[in-house]
Amino acid sequence: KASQMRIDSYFTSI
Amino acid sequence: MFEARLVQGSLLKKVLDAIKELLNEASWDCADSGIQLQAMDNSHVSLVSVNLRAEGFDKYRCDRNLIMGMDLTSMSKILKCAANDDIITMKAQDNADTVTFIFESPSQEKVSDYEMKLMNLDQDHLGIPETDYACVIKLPSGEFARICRDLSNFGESIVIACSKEGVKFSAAGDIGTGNIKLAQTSSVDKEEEAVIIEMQEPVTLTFACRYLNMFTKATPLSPQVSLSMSPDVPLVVEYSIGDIGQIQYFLAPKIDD
Repeated sequence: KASQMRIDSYFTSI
Repeated sequence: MFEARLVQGSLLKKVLDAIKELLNEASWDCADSGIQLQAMDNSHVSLVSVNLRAEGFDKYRCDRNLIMGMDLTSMSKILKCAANDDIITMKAQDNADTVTFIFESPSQEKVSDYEMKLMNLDQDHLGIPETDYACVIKLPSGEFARICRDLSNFGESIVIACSKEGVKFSAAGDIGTGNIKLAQTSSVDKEEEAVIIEMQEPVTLTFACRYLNMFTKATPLSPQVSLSMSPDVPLVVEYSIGDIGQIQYFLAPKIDD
């Protein structure tokens, strides 16, 4: 089963 | 003073239709260069970025940078009051807590204005790095919407596999499996009917159908859509907004446990 990644784990907060 | 006038008002109506399912509220950042919106959905799985260039508007004035936080359901309700051929103007005073939408019929015989309260939104802004994607697939937007809709019948996820042979969309679930293969078109009469694949290395990634289907609400904005993929990074689904800008959806992949 594949788990859904979160978008904010790829892009950093600015 | 902020004022943006768009003769092709239907574009703004279509932009709202393209984001309102994904986002409840968002801030429009207005600057001299144009209007931008960036927001994540509630689950932080996807990110929407809208860019409308100042030159794309028929009249554009922004004396001071302005952040307009809006309830998008309310904004959508207001834009529903504009006819498709209406000219739309957005107006706000500096430091105002309201924005005014003005709709003019093409003959100028009917003019409506609607004032909406702005919100103070505390939203995270994310920096999106410039990326050279391993695969960029351009295809007719209607075809992409159809593929997402059809494969949603089979499962919650769509696997997108891009190789030099073409691109394959697959889904599997209780009722069985579905596969749709698209090859690069060799010759087409119209540019918007083309399937174009630029590939540096093959990429296979898995994405949630629910989000892909929400992105396809942007289909009326543009006859073509582009999908950009690299291994282990978010997918970018991009539609142009007439000649004035573009909407990009970033979607985090599903990763095998």
